Amino acid sequence: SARPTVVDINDLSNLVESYKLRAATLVESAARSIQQELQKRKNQEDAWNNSAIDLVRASDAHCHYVVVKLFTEKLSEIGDTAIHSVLSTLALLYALHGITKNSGDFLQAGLLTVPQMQQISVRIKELLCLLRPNAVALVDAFDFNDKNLNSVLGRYDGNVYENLFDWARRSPLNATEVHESFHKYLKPLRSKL
Amino acid sequence: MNPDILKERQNASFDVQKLIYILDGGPEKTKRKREIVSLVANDPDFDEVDPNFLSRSERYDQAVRKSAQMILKLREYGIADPEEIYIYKSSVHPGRPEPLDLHLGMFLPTLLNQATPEQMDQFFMPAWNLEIIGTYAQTEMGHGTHLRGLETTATYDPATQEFVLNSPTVTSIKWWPGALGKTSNHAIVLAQLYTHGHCHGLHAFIVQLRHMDTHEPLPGILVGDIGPKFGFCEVDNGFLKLDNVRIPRENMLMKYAKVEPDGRYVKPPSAKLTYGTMVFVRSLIVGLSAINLAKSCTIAIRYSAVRHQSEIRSGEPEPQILDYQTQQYKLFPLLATAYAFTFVGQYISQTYHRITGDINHGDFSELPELHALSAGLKAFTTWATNSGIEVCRMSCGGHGYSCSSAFPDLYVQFTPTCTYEGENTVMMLQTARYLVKSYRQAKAGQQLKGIMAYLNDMEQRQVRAHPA
Repeated sequence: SARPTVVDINDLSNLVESYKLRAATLVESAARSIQQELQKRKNQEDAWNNSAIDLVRASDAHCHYVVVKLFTEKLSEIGDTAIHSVLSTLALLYALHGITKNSGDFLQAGLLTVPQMQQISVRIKELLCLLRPNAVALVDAFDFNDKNLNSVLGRYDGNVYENLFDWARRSPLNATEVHESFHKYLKPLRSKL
Repeated sequence: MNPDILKERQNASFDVQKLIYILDGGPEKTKRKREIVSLVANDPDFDEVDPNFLSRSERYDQAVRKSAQMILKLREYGIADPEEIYIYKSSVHPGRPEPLDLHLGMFLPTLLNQATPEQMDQFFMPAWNLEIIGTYAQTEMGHGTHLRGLETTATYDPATQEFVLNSPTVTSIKWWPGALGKTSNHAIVLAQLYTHGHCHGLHAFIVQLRHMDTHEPLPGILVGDIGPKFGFCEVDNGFLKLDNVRIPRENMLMKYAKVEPDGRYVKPPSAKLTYGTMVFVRSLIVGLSAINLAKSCTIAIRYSAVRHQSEIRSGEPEPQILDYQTQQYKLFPLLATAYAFTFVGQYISQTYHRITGDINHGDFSELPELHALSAGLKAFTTWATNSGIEVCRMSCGGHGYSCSSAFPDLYVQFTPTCTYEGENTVMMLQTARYLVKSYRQAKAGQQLKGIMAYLNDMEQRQVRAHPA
């Protein structure tokens, strides 16, 4: 019974199963909390309010499970091997990163072991290295043109610094060499000091 | 082209174009998207002063000018498909809301989903031709996501066959609806319906706010802009106080619930139908989360490829900051999240349209699950995106703080999604209500369907915490 659900941390279907059980565990835990509150002779509304933190956690885990599941299912629709490979890496990173951020839930429910958590941390670093050569291509695939992105830093051609300088020059404060505030306030101030 | 970013593109292990097709839904869709985008890009009527250098009033003015042009051009080019309208609109107003958003995104869809055929005849074409410019007035100054707490009243008067609308308290003043302040001449007002002294809960009414020619507010209507906000500079979010405003019986949206001329009330088949427009918008917000996170990642990752800083190995040139493990750890999980949310956005949009189709055929069985799922995913994706945008900004160092990076705009335009169409914690609790209900059903031996079916497995499996 102590055998964890995730046998292989590189197997997305194992991870989906794990997210599913985490969600179910937290839903059960929230429902139990309501029940316990009711046993303290609280009414339904107060029992609900006193379990709200658990309820939000359960919803969050449910949504997280749905996202991991849908991402994984999407992969089965992708025929191109190279794209399938890079998106699988992304999906794995998403799933594993989510586990590390919510490690308490997975450990507490017995879905993962502490050594597995350590393996996951190592694996995440490997996935970062794997993704590094494709990072720019992966954002290019979102296909935002420069006008839509409207960002000097995110320009497609990468010519950031010259355009950053051009943009700054267009600031209304640069419309005149000497701003009117100098004549209105600073110059009179100077004469009074 | 910057040599660093050129090198990055040469090193990719996959065909970017093919991935674009997958994300867009096929080569034809990508082609059409680019055609529409270039229509706007090459049109001098959409040239603008950088909004970062304008006051709020100037930004609103510029946005109204562009929106008016946009409507004319959409007609001129015959763009009528909602997806294509969205692409065109997003190109005209990149990353920013615009004064006609509520008209196109809430007023028209609410008419389509909740108006009777007679009401469609009366209101739809004038609204399509922008004689009627509408918004969706639900939230009140003292009330938000808890809809049953809304105070605005619509009391039916059988003698004149009219509804009398009132804002009985200060807290009942409608507050926040986009385009309510200055742009709209009509609003769909959500109010508590009273007939023969009984309250029947929240219903939707079409209320004319301003004169059709002069645009002056009508008697009994106090309407205006709520002032500057944390972003949304292009939109005149407004207030509305109603003082004994009379509207004809035909102005209640009666596709489902009805009030007969004698004041008899006919219940809708599902109380949740009144909130259908909100579910629609929540579904859109999931996709919007994906777009905003994708934009943030695009900016941060491209910049991280161009920016060189410090040194990894002593004496060697400054490396690209994307080579730092910490930078990768900040950005790549967010990149993965952007992809995940893109696919979730596609799923929820398809699910919404499928279930809406079922509803139109009288099948309401999946409506509660759609409500629960759209509420939870809206909250989940907007929370993650909101904090993700900030991580991307911080990953760009000092330049991320400049408006030229687009991060300040992205952040302030996106942040409200955590609040509008349902505050996120409340959304999560709505989802939880459905989860607990489903759990209890599973425990009682009922077989659950759809995305909740896993709670059946839970019953069978009896997972318990155990020492690792």
